[in-house]
Formats: sequence, C-alpha cells, structure tokens
Amino acid sequence: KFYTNVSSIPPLQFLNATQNAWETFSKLAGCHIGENINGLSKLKQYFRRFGYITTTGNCTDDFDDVLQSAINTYQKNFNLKVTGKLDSSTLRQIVKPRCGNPDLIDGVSEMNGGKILRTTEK
Amino acid sequence: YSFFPGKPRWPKRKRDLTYAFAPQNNLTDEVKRVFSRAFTRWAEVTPLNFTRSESILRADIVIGFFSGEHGDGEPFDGAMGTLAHASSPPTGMLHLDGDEDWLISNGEISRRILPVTTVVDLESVAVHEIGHLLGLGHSSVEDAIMFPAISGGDRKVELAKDDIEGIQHLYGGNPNGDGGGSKPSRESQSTGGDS
Repeated sequence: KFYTNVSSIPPLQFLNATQNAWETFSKLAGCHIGENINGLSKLKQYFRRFGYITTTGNCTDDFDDVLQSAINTYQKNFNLKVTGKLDSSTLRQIVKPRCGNPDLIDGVSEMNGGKILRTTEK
Repeated sequence: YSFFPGKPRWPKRKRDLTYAFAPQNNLTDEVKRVFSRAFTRWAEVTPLNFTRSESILRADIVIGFFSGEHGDGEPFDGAMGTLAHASSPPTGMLHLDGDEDWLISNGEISRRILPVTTVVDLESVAVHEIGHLLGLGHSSVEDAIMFPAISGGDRKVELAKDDIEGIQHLYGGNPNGDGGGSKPSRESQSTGGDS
C-alpha cells in the first residue's frame, strides 16, 4: 500500500508501530552464555540470515559460543558496545526494520573492519 | 563502506543503464518518480546514467514489489522485518516487500518525517537498494545510505560522504559534476531517468 502524504496515514499505523516479526527478540534481554532460553533459536536464524552465523544444521535455544561470536560481530558492525551480551541497545537495533541483504557474505565483513584497514593504508 | 566479495561492478561499456518496473505491479507514475529521484542521487556523483525502459526484457535493472516467497530463495516476511533486497552487479534485481506500507514523500529532506510508525519511506529504501545494484555492501556509518537499518517514519535520501567515497571507488566521479563535495541543485542536473 502506498501513502502519498503523511496526513493520509491512518492512526492505526501509529498504534501498531511496535508490531514486527522481530519484536519478540526484546524478551531475550539479559540472556547470557550457558543459558537455554526459548526463542534463542529464532535469534540464531536471524543472525544466520544476515551472515553472522555460517554453521549449518538446526539452530538450538542454547546461548553458545557461536551466538556470542555473532553478537560480538553484530555489535561491532553497528557501532554498539561489544559485550557479547543481549543488552537493550543491541536488541533495539536488532528489531529495527532493515535491508534483506546480508551484512556478511561467506563470513566476511568489511562493514567496520574494512574502514579500519583503509584508514591504516592512508 | 563495503563491497560485495570480488568487488563486482557494472562493466565500463555499461555506463548508461536502463531500468524497468515489473508490469504486474501496475505502479503509478508517482511511485515511478520516486525511483527516478533515487537513481538521480547516484547519477549525480558517478559517470552512470539511468533511463527508464518499458521493457523488462531489455532493461539492465528490474524493480518489483513482491510478497512472501517470490522465486529468488529470499522470501519476504510481511510488514516490517526485511523491507527489500537487491542483487550485486550485473544481475540487476531490486525487490521490495509488497506487504509494507510505503510512504511517498515529495522531495522533503527531513531526517524524521513521522513519529514511530510502521510506514516506511519508499525513496529512502530505493536509494539504499540502488547502492547494492551498483556494487556497494552495507556500511557501519549510521548516517550513510548504505547503513542496513531504518526505522519506520525515518527518511534518509541524501548520499553521505561514506556512500560517495564507496561508489566513486568503483566508478569514479561524475565528469560533469563536482565529485559530490557540494551538490548542485537536482533540478539543474541532466542525469537521465524519467523525471
């Protein structure tokens, strides 16, 4: 559906503003390594979709090293404090609508790493 | 800025690119003009020109709105979530999620046009996806067009320094422009398209 100006947007669109397939990730705040929490498998699928997890096979609800490494890289790419934890600022970023293209292809990210390299070259 | 692996770009003989819209979408001229403006933003800072074609068979780039599974193995997920995706050069596919509510803003530049909402600014997403079509990957610079996320109600259509440096690394600057340092008015530019 296309809205041709701001005033044509029905109020319902503002009320539903937090409804989003990824909003359920918000309840994972505070999870840490070693825990098994319902919903972490979906978060792993999210990270796999955008290239942060490259392992194949079923995603489990375990907060394991693979997930922690994915969170670390995600936080680096999005200029967040690198904690490896599902803190509120990381989850706020994760649930935002975004481009479907992956951030990493074949496990390689230049989003932030490339910038550092180019600066060194200069 | 970043690139796709292997740094694919449109070949040198392809500086005049054509784009077409999937006919089944029956898009209005108003929607098509949004894409024309989006292409113009990249044309201003590169040697590339973009012209609309009526034939998807002859066009270098095909743009379409699709819902759910649509044949490329990357299904859309309904409202919000993923908004669009695009291929690297020289494939030329730009797909937008047909389940989104899209806002057509008429040229305003304001950074935030609405309080939090599920309506997404179409031109902002179009400019980003065209960056992918030309060879750019995602950027960590939050002000850059190629930053991967955008909130509902946000509008970001102006190329940042990071975007311009990235695209000029691939294609060089606009021989008729100033390289993107200070932008001339868009109305005075002749960059192809249908506007």
